[in-house]
Amino acid sequence: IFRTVSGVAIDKDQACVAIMDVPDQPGIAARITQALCEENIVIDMIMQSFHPTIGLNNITFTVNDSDLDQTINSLSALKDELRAREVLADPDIAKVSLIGAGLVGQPTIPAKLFGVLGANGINIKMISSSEMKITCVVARQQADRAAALIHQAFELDAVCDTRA
Amino acid sequence: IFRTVSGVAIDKDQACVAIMDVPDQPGIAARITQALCEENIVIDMIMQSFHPTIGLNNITFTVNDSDLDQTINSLSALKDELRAREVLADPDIAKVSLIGAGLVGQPTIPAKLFGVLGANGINIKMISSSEMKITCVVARQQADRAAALIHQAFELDAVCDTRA
Ligand SMILES: C[C@@H](O)[C@H](N)C(=O)O
Ligand SMILES: C[C@@H](O)[C@H](N)C(=O)O
Repeated sequence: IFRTVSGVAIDKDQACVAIMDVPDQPGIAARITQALCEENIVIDMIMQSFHPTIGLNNITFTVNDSDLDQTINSLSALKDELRAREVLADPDIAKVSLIGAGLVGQPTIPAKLFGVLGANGINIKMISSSEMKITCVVARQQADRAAALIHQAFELDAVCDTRA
Repeated sequence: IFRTVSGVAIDKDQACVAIMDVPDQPGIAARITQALCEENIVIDMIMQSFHPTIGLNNITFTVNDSDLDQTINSLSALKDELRAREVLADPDIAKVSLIGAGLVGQPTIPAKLFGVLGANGINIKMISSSEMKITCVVARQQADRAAALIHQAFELDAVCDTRA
């Protein structure tokens, strides 16, 4: 595959939410996603990584702004059932994504992406990556500027506003 | 887009690593990825989500097994420079990924994926998702069984061992 960056996408209609310190045991992720599924809440950018405490974990994801209140309610009910510590939410976000193919195979790509934001004082709130997309979550009012800087750094022709 | 699940992929040649409690300020993600880039370390599944403490964050990613020692050394040197708390690593992992298109738009898909693992006692160590791939990180010796269960649950024809 010719490794290439093809575009930048922005999504300003989402919010981040997380349930913190859930038991790190089989069935927990299932329970949480089942509860959200029953409420027809569409989730994206699901993230679960290292937790400093063995036996606990955090699960983060994004939802449409319009679903945030319902999501927080649903997770708060689960929090008691699972004895999780808390539910966190950040509505002030935008996803700014580098789109391409084979993005993973070249270490220069994430370094350059995070580098252009860092050099311009834009704080990266969250990160998620795959071979075809590296998403940086930034404050909503930083999204357009972040996208323009990335566009310029990677010499791209267009910035598309999509739900990517 | 017709929302469809098309396959399951397994990658048993990677390890997870994280740098914990880095300052949540512009330029930090850049500094970390730049250091790894200079050592020609290929990184995937970059994750940064919520941290319970404002002003701190954790960055997690995966590397090839063969790069793990070098990665830990590189991050440990950075840890002092950035005053991060610690570097964590888990070599006992495999990525088991559901592959498809439009995976995000249907809440039943993640619920079913995590559900089949949970119902079979397989602990999900980490999760990363995009429209085209939902990756569950499990213990390496659970990978084949996890993939077979997912394959069955989604009625798929083939399980491919790829570096996906
Ligand atoms: C935390 C959650 O992902 C749990 N480890 C599970 O397997 O469901
Ligand atoms: C933690 C790290 O991602 C930091 N927020 C940055 O923007 O670089």
